[in-house]
Amino acid sequence: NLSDRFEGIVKRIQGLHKLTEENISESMREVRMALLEADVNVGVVKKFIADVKQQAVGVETMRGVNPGHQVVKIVHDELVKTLGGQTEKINFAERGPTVILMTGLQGSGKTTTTAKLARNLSSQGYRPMLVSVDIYRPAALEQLKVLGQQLDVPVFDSTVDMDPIDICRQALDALKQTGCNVLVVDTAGRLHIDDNMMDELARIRQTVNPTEILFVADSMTGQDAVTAAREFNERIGMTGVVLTKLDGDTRGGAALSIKQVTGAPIKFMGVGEKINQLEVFHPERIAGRILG
Amino acid sequence: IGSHTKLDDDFMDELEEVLFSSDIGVDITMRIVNDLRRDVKKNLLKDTSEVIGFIESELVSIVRGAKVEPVDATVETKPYVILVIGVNGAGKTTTIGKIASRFTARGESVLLAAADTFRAAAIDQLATWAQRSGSDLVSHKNGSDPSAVVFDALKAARARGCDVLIADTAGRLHSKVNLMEELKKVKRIISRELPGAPHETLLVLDATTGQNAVSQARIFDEAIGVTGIALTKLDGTAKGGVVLNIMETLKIPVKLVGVGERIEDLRPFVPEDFVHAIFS
Ligand SMILES: Nc1nc2c(ncn2[C@@H]2O[C@H](COP(=O)(O)OP(=O)(O)OP(=O)(O)O)[C@@H](O)[C@H]2O)c(=O)[nH]1
Ligand SMILES: Nc1nc2c(ncn2[C@@H]2O[C@H](COP(=O)(O)OP(=O)(O)OP(=O)(O)O)[C@@H](O)[C@H]2O)c(=O)[nH]1
Ligand SMILES: [Mg+2]
Ligand SMILES: [Mg+2]
Repeated sequence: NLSDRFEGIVKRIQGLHKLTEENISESMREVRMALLEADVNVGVVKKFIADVKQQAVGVETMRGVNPGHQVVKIVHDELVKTLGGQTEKINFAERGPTVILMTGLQGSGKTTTTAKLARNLSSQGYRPMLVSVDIYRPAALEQLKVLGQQLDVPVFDSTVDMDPIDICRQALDALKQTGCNVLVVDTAGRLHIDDNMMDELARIRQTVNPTEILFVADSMTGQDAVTAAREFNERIGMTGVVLTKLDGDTRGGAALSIKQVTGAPIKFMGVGEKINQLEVFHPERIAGRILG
Repeated sequence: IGSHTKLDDDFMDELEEVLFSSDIGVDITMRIVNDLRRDVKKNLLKDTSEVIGFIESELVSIVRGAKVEPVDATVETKPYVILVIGVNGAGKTTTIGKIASRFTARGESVLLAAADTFRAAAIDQLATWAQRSGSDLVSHKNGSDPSAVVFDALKAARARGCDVLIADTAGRLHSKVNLMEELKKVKRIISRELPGAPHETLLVLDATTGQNAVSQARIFDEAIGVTGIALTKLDGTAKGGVVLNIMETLKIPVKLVGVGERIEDLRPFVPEDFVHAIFS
């Protein structure tokens, strides 16, 4: 881990009074390598190291404290701060029903997360309704309906011959009639460079007017995490991020990449395939993983 | 990077960044950059286009190291069994639809085994691909034993004289011991029923995946042996550079590339095109 990697470097900082640009340059190189190995985007690493240097340079070394550990603590704290120091909640509508829009690349976990969210909402006393506008992926509509049944949560009956915008309008009407107060809209996975599909998503957003747009991202995504996140943020917007598949052994550097380029708070973590495996985001846990 | 002409520090930094952003990883990137700095010092490389050429050939030689047998080679044993594995959402089920259609397009009969008995609507999804590709399907109820599905599918394939059997499995994270045990059992059942099978164990990797792909490949390979990789979603902006590390350290070849969500969006892996795309 990072502390071990600093072993040799620390000896050189030992006995010095202050951390300087010079005497921490070696440790900054180790941090850079650790972050790149953890899949943090190379441009994001550059900015992060610059921010850490700003925090570290001029800091007095504390007596009895190993300076290497001091540097690690500064790095760790800066990482936790960047990832989002506090837990953020769903933005509910001030009055009337709330609409939550799920967005993201193919296979990131949107449909599964939609169901997990529904379960959380139900347990908090809300009455959610689900709707899928994924008329493209084979059996996507069935997938959400099966999950809704497992939770005993209503799923609007969309079919593949319907137009996504019409599905949205009809689902909003159904929402009023059933007395449900949250509508979660599951969308088809799409590429940020697919103009037609990004335009469709923009029109869906315009139609349902969500107070929460969750970008669902696979936590094992590599360097490309910044490209998709940036595009989705600029073209559609996002009020929160869900990182999925954190029950694996990926270091999860995509978390830092996505947070840094979009500024959107990471709100939830998917930690399993089961419908009860969605947790509130814990920045310290992810920081620990990223630093290895 | 194409706008640079001088081999200065700016160019080297930018080059390093291009290599990192393609997910090639720290080890290979640093090795290439160090070899480069050494050759530039010795004046062996004079300008930026020579450098790009130098790197491309170094990367292609990594890729060429693994010996490749195409996935849709002429079917000699019947049924030719392909076991498709990989982590959640990588593109296994979709890739199976694409592969199946290549076999049926040249007149071979295909049977699909719906051994993802866990995920909601997984069987329906595969059934649609069976229909689209003109393949038969063997499936059990949701929640049934995947090994039982594969066992039945093998029996059916032999009884019907099918040329190819492709088994779809549930997505699973390699770090989950019980799921890896389930996969080992599926493979054991196949090998016991038909010695020599599965003839191809295809690991499906998402091109957007970072360094975790290396541990995915290593662990799936240690568990049941991986004979080839299908790299999906290369129609996005991710370069999939992590496969260079996999090909070099594990010697597992990338055989197929997924470039979209339609049935025809499958191509054989071409090293030069793949490496060239990293710099375009
Ligand atoms: N282990 C694990 N698997 C997950 C998690 N979230 C989703 N999955 C799995 O990831 C796979 C893809 O999930 P989906 O919900 O179908 O993903 P999607 O984004 O809706 O996919 P598309 O609609 O095709 O874009 C499925 O096998 C899910 O069970 C998670 O947190 N952990
Ligand atoms: N753009 C693009 N999307 C792809 C490609 N291959 C698969 N997909 C999409 O990725 C998503 C997941 O594909 P699946 O075939 O369900 O993946 P899987 O590995 O079977 O998923 P699980 O069974 O849930 O683990 C779907 O939306 C597919 O359409 C590809 O090459 N390019
Ligand atoms: Mg989906
Ligand atoms: Mg599947």
